[in-house]
Amino acid sequence: MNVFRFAGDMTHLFSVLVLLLKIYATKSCSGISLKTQELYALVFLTRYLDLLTDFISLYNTVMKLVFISSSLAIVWCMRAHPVVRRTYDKDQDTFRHYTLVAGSLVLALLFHDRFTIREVCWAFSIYLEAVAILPQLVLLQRSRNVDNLTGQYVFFLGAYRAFYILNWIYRYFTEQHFSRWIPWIAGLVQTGLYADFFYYYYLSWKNNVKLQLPA
Amino acid sequence: EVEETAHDEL
Repeated sequence: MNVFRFAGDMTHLFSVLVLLLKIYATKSCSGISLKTQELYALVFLTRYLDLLTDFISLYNTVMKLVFISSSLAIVWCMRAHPVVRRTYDKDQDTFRHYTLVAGSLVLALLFHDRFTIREVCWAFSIYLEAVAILPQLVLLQRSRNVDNLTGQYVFFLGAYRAFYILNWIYRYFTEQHFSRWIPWIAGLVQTGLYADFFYYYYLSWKNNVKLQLPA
Repeated sequence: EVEETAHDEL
């Protein structure tokens, strides 16, 4: 564990807490893409298959449980909670996220470390996570007013993978056999997708105006 | 044998 990875995990955890806070405090999920939340639940379920078989550390196991349970809780909330579900922008959240799932699956079948169920699922989860934010970014462009918590949620979600890239650079130079090109490339794509969001987020913060993404 | 690529990251 190095400081970059710990910072990345904490930023990721914080983004989930901000989203839970927004939904719980405002009893609303307006501006949140259910499709992105479903993709994230799928990412965690396919990545943490080893949750019950391999014990790496208490921290690792606890964090996996937190990510899986929070993503499922958010999807349940947006689909079934009597109050929250009515605030979901169903007609705005129209990204065809099944194409992202299919594309990631094809990529995982083509490019993986080893052709085993677990490694293909792991590669699938890495590729899917890289594009899972797309429905959310499209929804932000459509929904005119982005409330602060939603903006902060997306910001921390983008920042966490940037910390992971620093972690991979650090591990590359400190550990001999550490070379993971799959998460490298996917992580760069993922963080790149946030580039324009980070730019407009910075502008809104600098000019102290509401965050608005150009359509 | 092929060492298990343990994914120790989240």
